[in-house]
Amino acid sequence: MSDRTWTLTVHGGSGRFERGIIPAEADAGARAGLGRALDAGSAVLAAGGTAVDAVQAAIEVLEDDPHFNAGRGAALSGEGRIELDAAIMDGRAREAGSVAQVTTPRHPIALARAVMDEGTHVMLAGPGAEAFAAARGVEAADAGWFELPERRRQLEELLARGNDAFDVDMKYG
Amino acid sequence: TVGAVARDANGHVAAATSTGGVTGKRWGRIGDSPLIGAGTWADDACAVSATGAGEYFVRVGAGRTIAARVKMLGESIGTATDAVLGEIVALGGTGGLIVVAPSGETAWRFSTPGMYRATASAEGARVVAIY
Repeated sequence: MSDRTWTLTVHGGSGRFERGIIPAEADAGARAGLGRALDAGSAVLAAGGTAVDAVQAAIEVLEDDPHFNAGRGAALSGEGRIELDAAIMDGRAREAGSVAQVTTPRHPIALARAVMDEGTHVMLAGPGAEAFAAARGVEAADAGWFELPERRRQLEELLARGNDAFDVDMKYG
Repeated sequence: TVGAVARDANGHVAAATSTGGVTGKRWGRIGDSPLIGAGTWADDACAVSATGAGEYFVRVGAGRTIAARVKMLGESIGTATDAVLGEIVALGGTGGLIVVAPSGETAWRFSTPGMYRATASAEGARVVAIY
């Protein structure tokens, strides 16, 4: 690879599809979202930015895109709540940041990055992570931003069928 | 679950993963995404982001193991990812991973019928795929 080259790869979840195919709108929407994530991360890299800034930029696009199970459009827990997890790691010095069971940051990856940049800890969870987010001024969103009617329907369907909660992303992706 | 891995113009790599978990998950259940070394990892060997049945990626230590195989066995990221996903499948898990090396080599592997994935490079390569 030449000195000035870069590369970016993203994923939006894996799994099986109901009846083996994705509905056309979901297919087109997901592909468009992946393309926007590539555009956001590639813009950082093409301008000489760092890999860690690029992956954060790409993920924030996908967290805002309702076609994916993260941020807006996230799956609902058995209690009907949205609890988000995220992690980021920089290979240069193995710096890492991680948050679990957070409910307020619009971009959980931005909170994980704030944990990494603050440098004391690697992982914060639950109310402590929320308090850290507030203290660092990480942008918050209310539950209505994250929850989609389709996700509520999927949860109700799953519970009505008595299925266990263990499900690969895309079955209800 | 969504993820990204990148290699910048200075040859450094990074990984990021974000998720809502799984529909109907038990209260308090955490999967592999936020666990450094499982669903998210980056060091000077490679950067990894995973998606799928998280408990299996945790038990295998997926991201860290791929990097260790590259560093200690001299495997390519593709070979190392095949081996680690093979361990996951052998335990009964399913899912996928995206990986990038400081050389700029990239790899993705998945054991499910599909994985939303896309890649781009300075050379102008650009792929968006699902199946």
